[in-house]
Amino acid sequence: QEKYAIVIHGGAGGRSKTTMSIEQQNNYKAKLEEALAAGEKLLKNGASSAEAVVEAIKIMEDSPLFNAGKGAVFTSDGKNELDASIMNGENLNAGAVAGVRTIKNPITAAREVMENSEHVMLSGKGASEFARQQGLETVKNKYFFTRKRYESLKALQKKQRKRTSADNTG
Amino acid sequence: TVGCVALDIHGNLCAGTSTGGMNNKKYGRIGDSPIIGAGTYANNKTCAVSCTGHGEYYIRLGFARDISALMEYKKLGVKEACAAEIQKLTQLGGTGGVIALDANGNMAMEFNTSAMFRGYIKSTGEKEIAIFAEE
Repeated sequence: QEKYAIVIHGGAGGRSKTTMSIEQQNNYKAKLEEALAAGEKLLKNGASSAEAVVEAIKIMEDSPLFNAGKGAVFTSDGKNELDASIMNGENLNAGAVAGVRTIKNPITAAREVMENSEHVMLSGKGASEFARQQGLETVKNKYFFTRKRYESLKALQKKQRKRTSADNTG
Repeated sequence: TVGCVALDIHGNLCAGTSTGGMNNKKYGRIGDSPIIGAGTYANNKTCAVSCTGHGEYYIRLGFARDISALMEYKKLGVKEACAAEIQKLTQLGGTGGVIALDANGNMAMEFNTSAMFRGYIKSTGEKEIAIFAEE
């Protein structure tokens, strides 16, 4: 069989053409194109679907455009906390990491859990420790900081604290 | 959230999902992305699935695994199965999307929001990159 295919997504939401400039749309499309091309190149050369999935996702994780890796949103305490998972259809093997703050590319950690551990999901500090032991790149949490996402957090928190008539009770 | 599903020339499927979670989340909240069967699933007998959206709903539906079950037990095609599952999501009050791919290279990109960043390439040369629902 020489047939291959790759499909990607970069998140779903309530955006419309009126809220996104043509330049923004083109930026997103260019990054999607880059991720697809990287995955396709691997598949065309006989690489496994897992390799293609990890490579395509890494490109999107490294981009501040998407809510993953470098473009992650913030928790209420102003940190970036990431999750990732991967599953192999051939043998139903699977791996995941949850609530990690220092693994540069969480999808690579998920793959390590899948291929080099007896577990399916690792979380928090333990997952980061495992990733370090597997030789994956770790970064300080501030690596994931982006101004746009931080402002989004602050705007949401301000909205939540906005005084209403209910605050007058008692 | 970002995700990818792929079929290699050896006939094997794989699905992956990665996310920064929910803005302003507390209490160590975790969504569907790292939960196998909710946000991510793959089985060569049926399909590979990656989801994006309001995670709590995807977890409650066992979303990704349910798509596989619809294909395995109800014999739905991948696009029909994804559309049916998005319908369940909508009825429950959830929003989001899904990408999926079967072992024959048939794929689906379904969502109930106004946009989903998405794209695909097949060995046939067929290719698409799109953002909005009307594209």
